[in-house]
Amino acid sequence: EHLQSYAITVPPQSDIEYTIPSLFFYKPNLWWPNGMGKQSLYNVEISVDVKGFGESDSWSHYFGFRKIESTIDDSTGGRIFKVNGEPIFIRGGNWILSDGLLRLTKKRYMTDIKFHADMNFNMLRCWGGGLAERPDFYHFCDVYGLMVWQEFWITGDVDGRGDPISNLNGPLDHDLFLLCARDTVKLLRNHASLALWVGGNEQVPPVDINKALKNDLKLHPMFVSYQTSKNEERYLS
Amino acid sequence: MAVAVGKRVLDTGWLAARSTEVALTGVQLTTTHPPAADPAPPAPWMSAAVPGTVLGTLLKNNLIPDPFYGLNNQAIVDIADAGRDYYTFWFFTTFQCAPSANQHVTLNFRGINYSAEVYLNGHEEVLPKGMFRRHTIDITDILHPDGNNQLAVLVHPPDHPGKIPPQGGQGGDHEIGKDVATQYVEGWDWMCPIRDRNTGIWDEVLISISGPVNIIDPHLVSTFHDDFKRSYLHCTLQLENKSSWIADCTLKIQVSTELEGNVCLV
Repeated sequence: EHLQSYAITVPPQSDIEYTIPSLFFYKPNLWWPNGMGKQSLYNVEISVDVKGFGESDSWSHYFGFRKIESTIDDSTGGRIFKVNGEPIFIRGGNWILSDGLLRLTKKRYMTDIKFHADMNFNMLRCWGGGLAERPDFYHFCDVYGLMVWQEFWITGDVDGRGDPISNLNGPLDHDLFLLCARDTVKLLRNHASLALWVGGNEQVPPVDINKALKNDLKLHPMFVSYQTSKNEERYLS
Repeated sequence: MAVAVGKRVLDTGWLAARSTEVALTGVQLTTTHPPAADPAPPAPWMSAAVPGTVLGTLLKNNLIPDPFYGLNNQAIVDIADAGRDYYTFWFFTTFQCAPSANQHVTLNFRGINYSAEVYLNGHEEVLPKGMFRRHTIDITDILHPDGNNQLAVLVHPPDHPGKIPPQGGQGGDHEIGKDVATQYVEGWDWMCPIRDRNTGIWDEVLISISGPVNIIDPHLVSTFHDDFKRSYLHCTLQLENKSSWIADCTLKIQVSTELEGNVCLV
C-alpha cells in the first residue's frame, strides 16, 4: 500500500517544487533513541520516469518515523527533550570529529558511533569548532540511535569571547555563512537522528545570522502543537 | 550504448601535486599534458587520498611523519610559515563516461576546503568559497566523445589560515574565524594545530547520470496524530527538466519497511 505514483509535467529548461500527497501509515514502527526502543528505519525510494525515455533519476533514504521536541524548562533553564511524546534523560557525548586529517570512512564512522552507543550514550553534540558532520555520520547515528545536536561554525573563543577578543561580528561573509548553513540543512535534514540545530558553541551568532537561522529553521505551523486550557494537545493547522 | 542512469563515486586513481611544482595550466593538464598514472606517477605527482586532505595525501606517500605520534606535528611546516601556496594542491583523475542522447551528467563535490578551480577536458569552472557547501557542475556538454575524460582540481586553503602564537591557545590567533570553515584547525587546548588547515577535497566526489529530469533535495517529514497511531509521511522535492521539451513524468514513491535479514516487505 506504500507505493504511489503521480503524473507531473515539467516545462523545458526549468525546475519545479512538488509536494507529494502525504502517505498515510497506521501505527508505523517508530524510531527510538538508543536505550528507548528499536531504531526502525524505512527505505523511502523516489524515482521519476519520463515518457519516451524511461527512468530518468532515482533517490533513496533510510527514514525513521519519530517526533523529537525540545523546550527550555523554566525552573532549571535546562533543555528538556521528548521523543515520540516520551521525556528522555540525555546521556550525551561531546563530538569534535573522527580524524584530524579528515579520513572519514564509513567503517570509521560505524566503529566510532557504535562505540558511543555501546557506552550507553543517546546523544552526540557536534561542537561548532568541528564539522557539520557528514551523511555517513548521521546514517550510523540513525542506525545506532544516537540523537545529534549539530552546531554551526561559531565558537566563543574565536568569535568574540576568546583571548584575544576577535571576530566580534563572526566571519567576514555572512551571506556565505548562510548559504553554507542552508545547503548543510538540505544535506542532513532527513536523518532521524538529527535532533537540534544550534547556532554555535558558547556564543550566539551575529544578530543577522542568528535571525536568519531562526527564521529558516522554525517549525512549519503544521508541526507546532500547543496545550489548550483543558491540557489537550492541538495543532495550529 | 547508453550508460546506466545512476551515481558513481570517484574515489580511486586520483593523483596530486603541489601547485608550485607544476608549471602546466589546468587546460594543459586536462588536454595535451595529463600526468600519467602508470606505471607510477612522475614527480611531482603522487597518488592522492580523495576524499581527504593535503596532509592525508602527503602522509599516504610518506612525505610527512604521522602527526598523531609523539611530537611529529612539530616536524611538519605550518601554513603560516610556508605560505598558502605550499598547501595549494592539484588533484587529477580520469573517468569513463559517454552518455547517450537525452542523458545529462553532473559532477558533484560534497565538500571542498576552501575554494577551487575545476578543469575538465580543457574547460574551466571556478568553484566559490566555503567548506560546508556542495558544488554541482553540469558537464554533459564538455565530456569527451570517446568517453575518456580528464579532470583536474586546483584546491586553495582557507583565505585566513592564521598564525599559531608561541603560547598556542584556543583557535590560535582566531584568523580562521573570518572564513566559513572548521575552526579547530588552528589548535585548541586538546588539539595541536593542523598544518594544512584541512585543505582538500575532503568529502565525496560523485558523477551523476540522469535522464532529462532529475530529483533535487527531497525533504521528508513525518507527522503524528491519535497518540502516534496515525502518521503521515510528507515529501517535498524539486524536479529539474534540463531538456528543451516538456517532460511528461511519472513520479513514484515507495516506502518499504526495514530490512529484516534479507526480507524486505513493501
